[in-house]
Amino acid sequence: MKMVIAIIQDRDWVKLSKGLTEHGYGVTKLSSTGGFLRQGNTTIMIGVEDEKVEDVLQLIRDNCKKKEIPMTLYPPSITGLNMTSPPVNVTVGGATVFVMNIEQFHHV
Amino acid sequence: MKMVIAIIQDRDWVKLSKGLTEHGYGVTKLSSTGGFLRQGNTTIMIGVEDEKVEDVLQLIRDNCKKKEIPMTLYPPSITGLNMTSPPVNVTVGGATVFVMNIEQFHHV
Amino acid sequence: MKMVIAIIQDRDWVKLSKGLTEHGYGVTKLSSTGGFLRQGNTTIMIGVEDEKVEDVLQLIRDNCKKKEIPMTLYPPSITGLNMTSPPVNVTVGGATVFVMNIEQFHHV
Ligand SMILES: Nc1ncnc2c1ncn2[C@@H]1O[C@@H]2COP(=O)(O)O[C@H]3[C@@H](O)[C@H](n4cnc5c(N)ncnc54)O[C@@H]3COP(=O)(O)O[C@H]2[C@H]1O
Ligand SMILES: Nc1ncnc2c1ncn2[C@@H]1O[C@@H]2COP(=O)(O)O[C@H]3[C@@H](O)[C@H](n4cnc5c(N)ncnc54)O[C@@H]3COP(=O)(O)O[C@H]2[C@H]1O
Ligand SMILES: Nc1ncnc2c1ncn2[C@@H]1O[C@@H]2COP(=O)(O)O[C@H]3[C@@H](O)[C@H](n4cnc5c(N)ncnc54)O[C@@H]3COP(=O)(O)O[C@H]2[C@H]1O
Repeated sequence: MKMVIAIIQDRDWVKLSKGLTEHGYGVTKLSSTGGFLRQGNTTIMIGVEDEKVEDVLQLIRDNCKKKEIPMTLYPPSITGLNMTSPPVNVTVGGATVFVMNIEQFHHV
Repeated sequence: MKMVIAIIQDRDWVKLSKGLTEHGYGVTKLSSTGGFLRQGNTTIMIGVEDEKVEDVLQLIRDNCKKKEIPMTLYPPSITGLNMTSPPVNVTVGGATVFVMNIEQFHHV
Repeated sequence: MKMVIAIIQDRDWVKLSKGLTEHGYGVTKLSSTGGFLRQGNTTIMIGVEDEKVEDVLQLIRDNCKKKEIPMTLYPPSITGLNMTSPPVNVTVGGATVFVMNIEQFHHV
């Protein structure tokens, strides 16, 4: 058995956990914080049979792909003039994934 | 040394941590959420000498056994008539336990 | 690659995470609770190349050393008399550190 530990963005958790549980995988979520940006993110733990690790990694890739999304950073100015700045591309998503060995598994 | 990671129900934490610390074991608690029911649960980490793993597993079994408890699900109706439904058996407790290898331990 | 898991005091997190990120290391913080004192503490995860483990351990030692600091435990009495007790030495700091093996690392 292997332990898959992944650090993902909060926004990808619901989609990813649905994908994992629909495929019959167990998953536990922990709230976490990034050391560099000091922003909240999500750490998940998935205990999974050796031969299913690749399948879980693919589910993480499908649901946590980094992508550029256009965002309007400055809200319409309060004077009423429609002064929005042109949209800027912001990167979201991504996952940092570690796979570790599990020596024993027990269900009490 | 081995790392015992157990996901237990919140209600079993105080009893289990008392049992563990009375036997001289170190334990750290993390708040977590189940991926399927999306309910809060508790993840604990116990770093323990190889020959004591079985003792720790037994303490988890003793304090986190799954059991059926009768629960009255519907409170007495507000009209004053004693309309409680017959008690229903609800499953509580249980633990999902992983044992992993620790290569180094340091106490700074 | 190795996973360094360290349980430190909350007060040492900002200093330590600055030291780690300035040296280019990735780190994730989880809020945790000690099983014995039931007080909040901090659990951190650092995925790091094998040859850099010793460097990370040294950064933890430099930023989380146990030390005695004088503390005045009783605030000046409300009668206005400057009745502070003589300072008492209180131990702060310290870290409990586990190093575990990582079999795979992926950055999605
Ligand atoms: N080796 C490792 N061990 C444990 N946890 C790890 C890790 N590598 C990444 N993480 C976790 O994943 C989050 C996203 O990392 P990512 O590399 O995509 O994106 C990172 C990376 O692009 C950059 N970054 C992080 N540390 C850096 C550093 N020391 N120097 C320069 N850039 C850094 O800032 C982004 C956000 O970092 P942040 O720390 O807030 O949040 C990180 C951290 O919580
Ligand atoms: N392989 C694994 N890796 C990481 N964490 C794991 C895990 N297996 C279990 N857990 C953790 O333990 C909690 C209790 O699991 P248990 O198997 O007793 O009880 C489970 C199980 O009976 C059922 N269940 C979970 N996932 C399922 C799925 N994909 N399909 C059908 N039933 C599921 O719902 C109960 C509650 O699940 P929930 O996810 O809310 O909460 C889970 C999850 O937080
Ligand atoms: N083997 C292990 N596995 C997992 N987590 C571990 C661990 N050893 C230590 N920790 C974590 O590190 C914190 C500090 O431990 P430390 O040994 O410096 O300082 C400890 C130790 O000096 C003492 N202590 C802990 N457990 C004890 C026990 N069963 N009997 C007597 N003293 C204990 O109380 C201090 C605070 O303990 P607390 O549990 O509140 O908080 C602990 C716990 O969260």
